[in-house]
Amino acid sequence: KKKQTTLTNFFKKS
Amino acid sequence: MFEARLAQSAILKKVLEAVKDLLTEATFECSDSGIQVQAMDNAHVSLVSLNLRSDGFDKYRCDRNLSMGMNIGTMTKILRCASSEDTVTLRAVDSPDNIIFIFESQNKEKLAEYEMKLINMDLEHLGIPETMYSCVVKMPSQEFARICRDLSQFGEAITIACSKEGIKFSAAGDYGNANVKLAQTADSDKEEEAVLIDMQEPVKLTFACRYLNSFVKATPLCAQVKLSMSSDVPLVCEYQIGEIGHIRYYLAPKIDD
Repeated sequence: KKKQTTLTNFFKKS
Repeated sequence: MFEARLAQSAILKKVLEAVKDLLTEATFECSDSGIQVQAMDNAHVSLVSLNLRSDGFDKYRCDRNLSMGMNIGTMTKILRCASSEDTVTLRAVDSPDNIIFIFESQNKEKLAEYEMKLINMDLEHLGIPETMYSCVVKMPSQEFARICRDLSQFGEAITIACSKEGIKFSAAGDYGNANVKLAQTADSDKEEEAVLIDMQEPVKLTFACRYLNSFVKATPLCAQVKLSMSSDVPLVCEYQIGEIGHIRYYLAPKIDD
């Protein structure tokens, strides 16, 4: 079973 | 004063169709260099990055940097009021409350103006690092759209595996599974039909169909799509927009729970 990640897991808020 | 004119509204119409599924509102940042949009969907799973260079417009003037919050649904409705061959001009004053869309027919006999209220939005930028991707694939955009549509029938997600030999798309669900393999084209006469793979390391990543099927709404913008992938980082799906710019979609992968 795979889980959806979000972009904030990878990119920092600036 | 901000004014940007395109000889044919078709490009802008296609851009709106390519983002309207993912975004309800977005900030259009206008500067001397052009128009930029960076916006995530509500779930923060995907991001649209749109860049339209000022030199790609037939006329472009931006005296002061402007951030204009626009409702994408309303903007889409307005652009649908333009014929593809109409000239489109976007116009706003400095510190605007409204933006005006002006459509002029080719024979100049019809002139339509639509004014849209701007919305106040908090600007939330994501810093996207420069990345060297393990695999960069260029393929016909219609083929990519077709594969996403076909495989979506089998499951909620598509796994993309890329190696030197080619790129494989697969989906599995309760009713069965499906996979489509594309080999790198040996020597294609037509650049538009080529499948080109630039691979440093093989990758295998899984993405939700629903977002991929929104990205492929950009297919009318460009004959080729570029997919950039590395293990455990978001996919970049890029379409060139003629000589004026590009639209990039970022999509967070699904990972093992």
